[in-house]
Amino acid sequence: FDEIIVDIATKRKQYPRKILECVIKTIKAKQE
Amino acid sequence: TISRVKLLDTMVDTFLQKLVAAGSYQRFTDCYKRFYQLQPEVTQRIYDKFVTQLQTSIREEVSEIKEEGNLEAVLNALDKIVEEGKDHREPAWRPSGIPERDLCSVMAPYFLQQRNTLQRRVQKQEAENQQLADAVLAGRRQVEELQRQVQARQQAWQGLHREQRELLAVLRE
Amino acid sequence: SVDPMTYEAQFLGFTPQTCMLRIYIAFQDYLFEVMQAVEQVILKRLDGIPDSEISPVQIRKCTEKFLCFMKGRFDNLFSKMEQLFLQLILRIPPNILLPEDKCQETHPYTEKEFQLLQKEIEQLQEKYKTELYTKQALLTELEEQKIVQAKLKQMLTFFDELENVGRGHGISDFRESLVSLVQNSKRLQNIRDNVEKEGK
Repeated sequence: FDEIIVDIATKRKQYPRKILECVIKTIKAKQE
Repeated sequence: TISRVKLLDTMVDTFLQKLVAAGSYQRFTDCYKRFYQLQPEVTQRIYDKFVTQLQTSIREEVSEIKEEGNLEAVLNALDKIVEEGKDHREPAWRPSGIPERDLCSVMAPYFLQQRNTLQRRVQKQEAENQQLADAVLAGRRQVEELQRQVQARQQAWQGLHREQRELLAVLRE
Repeated sequence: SVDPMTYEAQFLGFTPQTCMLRIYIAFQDYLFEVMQAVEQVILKRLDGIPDSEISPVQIRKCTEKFLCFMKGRFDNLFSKMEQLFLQLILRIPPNILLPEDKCQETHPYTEKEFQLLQKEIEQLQEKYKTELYTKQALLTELEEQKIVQAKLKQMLTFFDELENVGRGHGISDFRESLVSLVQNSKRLQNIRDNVEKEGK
């Protein structure tokens, strides 16, 4: 349980930024 | 305010003090009563060594944990974040447990920037198109004017051509 | 009802409870180790005393008695310390937002609002595209106008040249000259008719 918490918390910290980077890339590619 | 690192050290010290106080020499000798009656000085030394060793070991462990987790830096960083946010009275945002929902606010700044950029582009393009439209209308008027002039000259020459034919007819007569 | 302290875990990289558990186990191990060392020292001392009449088993009982007491106090004290740790040190106060979540404060968006924003962006993109098409059409027409104007001007120039040709041969105005020519020829015709008539 503890590991899951840490895993999820770490993902919650890192993933939003990663997802945003991917979204930005996608949108730029689409615009181009 | 006291830093978290200092607070941690204080708490551990307090814990140790109370633990040692609980395991007093009196209690130690009560438990090892017969040995104490046999060897009082040795008992005293053993007890002192027990206390020192326990404290040293525990403090060393705390230092090790601090180093391992880079705890001091982390706690100092937390102190700083708390200090910076101390004026914020209301309960701060917390993850809702639904990633999609929380993600909206993370993406919003970029999308807002997108929207603003697009708005500026559209306005710029609209202004440019307005100028172009004005130029097109002006151009149309010029074309119409030129057409009118050409038509007028053409009609003039056609009129001339009729009179030419009329002249020929007269001359032929 | 245990608070998983996930927000703290997001910042610390571990859960506060894990940290406390680790400390608890380490402290407890040291307590046991030290007590074991104490017992070893006492037994060794007793070896040096032939007629002590204290057996190792008895010493073991003494150790267990003291340790049992210490363990009780240890657990009690540690649980208090743990509560303080979890409340004051390893906890993010409710009014505090972590830096990486600043956008939740500055740009709080519900899913609905976010979808509206996305829709607005799509509409703007369509509008921009339309404006670009419009620009293209306007530029195309301007190009056509240039061509048409050039042609028309060329025709006007052609007419001018025609008139210039006449003027070059002393005829200022074709029309007038033709008209006068027609009138003169009619007058001649009349004169000729008259002459014939008078001749008869």
